[in-house]
Amino acid sequence: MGQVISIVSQKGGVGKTSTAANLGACLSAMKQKVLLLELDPQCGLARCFHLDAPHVQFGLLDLLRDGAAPSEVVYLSHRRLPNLDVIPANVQSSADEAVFVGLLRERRDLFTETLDQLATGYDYIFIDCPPRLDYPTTTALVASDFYLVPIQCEYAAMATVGRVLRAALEVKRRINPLLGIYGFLITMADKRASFTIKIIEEVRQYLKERVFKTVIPRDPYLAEVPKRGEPILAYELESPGAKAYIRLAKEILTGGAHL
Amino acid sequence: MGQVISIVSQKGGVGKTSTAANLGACLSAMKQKVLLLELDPQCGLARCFHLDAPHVQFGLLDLLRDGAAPSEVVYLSHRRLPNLDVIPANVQSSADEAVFVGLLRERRDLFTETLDQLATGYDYIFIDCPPRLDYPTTTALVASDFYLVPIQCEYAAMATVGRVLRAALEVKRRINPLLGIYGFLITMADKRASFTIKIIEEVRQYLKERVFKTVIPRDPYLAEVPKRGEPILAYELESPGAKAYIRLAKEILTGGAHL
Ligand SMILES: Nc1ncnc2c1ncn2[C@@H]1O[C@H](COP(=O)(O)OP(=O)(O)OP(=O)(O)O)[C@@H](O)[C@H]1O
Ligand SMILES: Nc1ncnc2c1ncn2[C@@H]1O[C@H](COP(=O)(O)OP(=O)(O)OP(=O)(O)O)[C@@H](O)[C@H]1O
Ligand SMILES: [Mg+2]
Ligand SMILES: [Mg+2]
Repeated sequence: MGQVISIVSQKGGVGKTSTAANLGACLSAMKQKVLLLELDPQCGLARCFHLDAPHVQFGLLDLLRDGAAPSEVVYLSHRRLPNLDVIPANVQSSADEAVFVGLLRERRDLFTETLDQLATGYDYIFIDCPPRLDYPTTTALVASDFYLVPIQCEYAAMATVGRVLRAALEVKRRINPLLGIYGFLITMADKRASFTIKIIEEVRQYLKERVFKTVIPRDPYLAEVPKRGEPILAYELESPGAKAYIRLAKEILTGGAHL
Repeated sequence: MGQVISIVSQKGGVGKTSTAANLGACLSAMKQKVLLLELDPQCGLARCFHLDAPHVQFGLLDLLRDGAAPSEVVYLSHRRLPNLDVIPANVQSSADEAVFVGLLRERRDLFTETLDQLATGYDYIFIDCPPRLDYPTTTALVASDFYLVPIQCEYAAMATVGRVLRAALEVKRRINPLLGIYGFLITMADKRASFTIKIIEEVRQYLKERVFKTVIPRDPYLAEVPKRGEPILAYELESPGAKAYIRLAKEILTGGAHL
């Protein structure tokens, strides 16, 4: 039975989508069966694999709205990553977006049941969420075993972590008592910035063993993913970004921050 | 009568808040009376001036919920920036956040009237929005003369610009026919990245004269703003980031991208 992990933040642009795509790819390359589920109507995750409109016909929207079967909305991510599947949102317009978010609010039970079904076929399911803590993120948290919080290595992002914790605790208290922290992941650490070491120390001081040992460095190669339509280990295996996500995948496979 | 400009994006972390704080500061240093209005319950803008909880007692939430007068919720940004005022959101909890977003949906008329009142006292009002195109961003667009879209110089951000344009056109069509584009601002341009020049060319090719000539470079000094509680021109005037926002302010004062 796979672990369902929501990737969440309130701060924007902290690396949720990049972590879903690249960590998912690295785990799948280590023989884990991984599913990436897109809950962000921006469709950034699908774009990482060129599975955004007009490349796909179906996605999570069709499952929730029209009863499409899970098998109809799951896509292979990449020919060289046979263990990595993706369910894109398939949101193509603002009208679709309103319907998508509305359905994730109204049909939470359908969403949770679908996830339970899917979890039998995978070792890991990562849910990529938009930069907000209300719907659809609450729906993701209700249906998850864990949540992972990327913390961009900058002061603005660090300030918002408390709010994320409180939102998750609220879901845990009211609806999903088994929800646990998977870990905090420091991302986009810039060697040239004066505050990088201070922020890493402060995050480790406050969040202790829940912070992954692996820190993802700022690496422009990572920003090429949406253009290339493939995760970084498919095109730049020796880059600092790829090596970091590989280290993170190994850290997770050998216990990780939530144990 | 001041110009009311919403700073909007769907993509997270593209520099909306940094632009509000630093462009606002530069214009105010050039003798313009500027007000920064925080519509993001994350309170990142207030944090740029150390006007987030627990530093303030009142903010936009109190105006909308309890009828606080505008004068009670306007704060001077910084002792060395007498022309720059800030209205923080004053959202201190997830409960506050839900009320805040709800009020911006329900009390749009109150919000628009408040903005009309305030606009008589300023040359520029910048509204900092969260990374989403539904509420409260739609409320901001309804009450604005213009909208400005920061485009982070990376593929993921470039892909979402179309959605922003469509959302703004929808508001223009249905409710606010005078809403116009203030300009697209390329941000966080990283000299070391292979795609920087390509992306700048592509943005200029598609959005033409609506793109500001000024490009904001990636400059770690800009990320220190929330820690220091002051905009970059208060502590690092010679940095690439400060110089760029000064150039942008001059570009705006001499015509800018919307004319
Ligand atoms: N370590 C890194 N180094 C350099 N660029 C990165 C890194 N991680 C992600 N990026 C790039 O930074 C941008 C933001 O990352 P990403 O989209 O993954 O964040 P996000 O949290 O999903 O954003 P949103 O809040 O909009 O959903 C993207 O262009 C991405 O390619
Ligand atoms: N040009 C720049 N160079 C380096 N860092 C920057 C630059 N502009 C902004 N930053 C930093 O990048 C991070 C994201 O910027 P900012 O918070 O302004 O974006 P945003 O669009 O308001 O994000 P959100 O979507 O969460 O509201 C912040 O830590 C900020 O200090
Ligand atoms: Mg994302
Ligand atoms: Mg912001």
